[in-house]
Amino acid sequence: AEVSSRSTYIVHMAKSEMPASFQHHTHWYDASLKSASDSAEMLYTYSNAIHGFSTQLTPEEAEMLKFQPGVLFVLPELKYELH
Amino acid sequence: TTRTPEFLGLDQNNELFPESQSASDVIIGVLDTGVWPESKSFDDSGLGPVPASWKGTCEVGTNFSSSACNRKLIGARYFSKGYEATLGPIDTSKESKSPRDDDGHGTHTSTTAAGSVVTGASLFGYAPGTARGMATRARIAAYKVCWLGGCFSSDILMAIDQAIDDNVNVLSMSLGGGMSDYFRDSVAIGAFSAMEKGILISCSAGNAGPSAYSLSNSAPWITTVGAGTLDRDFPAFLSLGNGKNFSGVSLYRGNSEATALEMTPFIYAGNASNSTSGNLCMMGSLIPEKVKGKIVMCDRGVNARVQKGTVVKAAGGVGMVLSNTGANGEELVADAHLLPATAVGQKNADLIKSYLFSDPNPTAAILFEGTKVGIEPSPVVAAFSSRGPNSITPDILKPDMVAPGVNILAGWSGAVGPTGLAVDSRRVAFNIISGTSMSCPHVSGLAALLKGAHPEWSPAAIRSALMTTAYTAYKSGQKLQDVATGKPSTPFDHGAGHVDPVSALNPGLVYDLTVDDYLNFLCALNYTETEITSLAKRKFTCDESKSYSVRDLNYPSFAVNLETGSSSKSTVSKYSRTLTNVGPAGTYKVTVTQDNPNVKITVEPESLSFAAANEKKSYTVSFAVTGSLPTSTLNSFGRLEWSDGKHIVGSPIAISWS
Repeated sequence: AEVSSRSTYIVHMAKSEMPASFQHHTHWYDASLKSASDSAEMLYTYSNAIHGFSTQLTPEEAEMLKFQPGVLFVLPELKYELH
Repeated sequence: TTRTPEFLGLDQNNELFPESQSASDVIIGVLDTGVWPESKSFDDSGLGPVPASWKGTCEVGTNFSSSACNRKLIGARYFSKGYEATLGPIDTSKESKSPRDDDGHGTHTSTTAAGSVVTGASLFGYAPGTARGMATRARIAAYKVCWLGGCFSSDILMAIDQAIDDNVNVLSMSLGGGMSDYFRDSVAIGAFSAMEKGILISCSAGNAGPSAYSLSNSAPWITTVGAGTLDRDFPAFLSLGNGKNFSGVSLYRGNSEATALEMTPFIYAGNASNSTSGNLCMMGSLIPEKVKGKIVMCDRGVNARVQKGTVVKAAGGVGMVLSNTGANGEELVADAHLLPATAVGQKNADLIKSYLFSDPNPTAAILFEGTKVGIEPSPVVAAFSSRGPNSITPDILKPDMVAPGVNILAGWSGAVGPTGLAVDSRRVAFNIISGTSMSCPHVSGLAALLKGAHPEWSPAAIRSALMTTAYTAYKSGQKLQDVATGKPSTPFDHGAGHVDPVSALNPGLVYDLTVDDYLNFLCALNYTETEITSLAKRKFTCDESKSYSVRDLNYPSFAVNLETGSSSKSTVSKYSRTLTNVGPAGTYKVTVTQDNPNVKITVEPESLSFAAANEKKSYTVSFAVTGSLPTSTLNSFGRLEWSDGKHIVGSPIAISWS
């Protein structure tokens, strides 16, 4: 039931706010995600287009993630169409 | 494409564009439905080694090996994690989990941008000629982000992320996702990062025209492209039993060369259905007993145009007349229907319907005339092309320009027929389709040509060159037309005008922009620090002591927004711009034309002298209301031009009252 209620979010991170205790930003992203969800996994980690990652979360997890340090935005997935 | 190189003057001016290394070092990344690598348009004959700057790869997957890439198609990747997370695992019996294009759209757009020269191209003999992309020496990298179930933002963002890493020079995206603020729109966000790396991003404006405020991809760091027609048509005449003839268009090709449908009983779909929407020829809506052996007239809308033909055919009909309604006006889009069919404009459709409703035994015949070129006027703005004003930032005029996007022939996937319908078992090397999806890669390819000729130019300089040299009038002097109204089009329809790549090669002056200019623009929009940080990927604080204005973004066009009832006492809007000399030394003088005598436009100074290349000179434009405006006046338009006698550096002006 938890899995089916999940939808994809794109999480924007302020990389400049990464604590010094993390050696790599992906570790920090992972820790941030784990603080909001035990089971969510990353779909993609972005380095150039944005700083952040995409993942599947429940609405509650998404809401919780918004308040983690360094999280700028947790934006829902959007569908685009060909023109 | 078999006509646009001629239509754009590329054929006659080949020598102006370099065949040098710089031209073949330009890499165009195309985010779309993937690629059909077997297309002759990806032949790499005559191309040198893959550019040293290229860091991408050719990913393997369903029906796609790394050998699919060559010196033309230098990269191919696919992004499906977001798609699969939402819709479940890809069914590889229905679509390839690889860069392979099962749809055709991605092959069409990528070959339009930079396909190699292919002689003897046509679709069933229609639009015959030598097909080529705009930048025949540029390299193509395909990024598959669109699948049967759509294109998801997490995949698009990753493709942009990867394309930046791969070192593409131009990004072509013929897709859109509605209208959201820039920091919520993955295309705008990704495009910002690409722009920071010197990549030009060309996007389709959308097909939601002719409604106003219907644009997608309106961020100022994106080049937004609307669609116009070519001077080519595919006439298919409808002859009625009363002796009257009506013109339409079609890409139908039967087995015989002299294709025609003889005089046949004719019926309106709305009278051959029990459904209230029977006129639309929706699936299963026609009564076979009433349709069998007849030509059926269907109204356009709701379902796909080509699907209406299959519905008629399935019900036993032998032909179809596709009728435009008010939404499409007189715009005729040709389709490769599976049965003899022709599409007619609204005016003709009304006359045909009056015959159908008044004659007890109506009959009709369809005669297919093939391909005709030299159609005038052309270009005209396509009715479907999305229109301004810009709903996100009204002070930035969009679209930026129009380019060919109606009935464009380009490469196609071997996995699908030209209609894209499952029942269409025909396979073609080239297909003819329409949309701003088709105009966008024209500009992507032209931008690649300019990048090859002027490697030092920024993306903003390249866009400026394309915009300031675009034309807004025919050779006769008449203004460009909008097919939706039959009247002159406005900057909200055509932006700066129709692209003219030969003039763009030597624009004289450009309006350049840096990353800081765009950051200042975000400050002017009162974006929060968080919003700016998410776009810029670094901490950027707007200077509270500084006065930011959207009006000062060094954009090559002017969108002026005034309040209704404003008078000269209350409204003087000032805009500042800076021109960079990219030509010889010279003195440019300004002229302003506009259609509203109650607005006074003043340029200061009226003359700018440039002594050397890369010299910059600034000017201001003031818009003052000199009298009371009638409340019905919503928009007025004008044009500002700098000229040294050889170059004309033109900017459109759109003034709106709200």
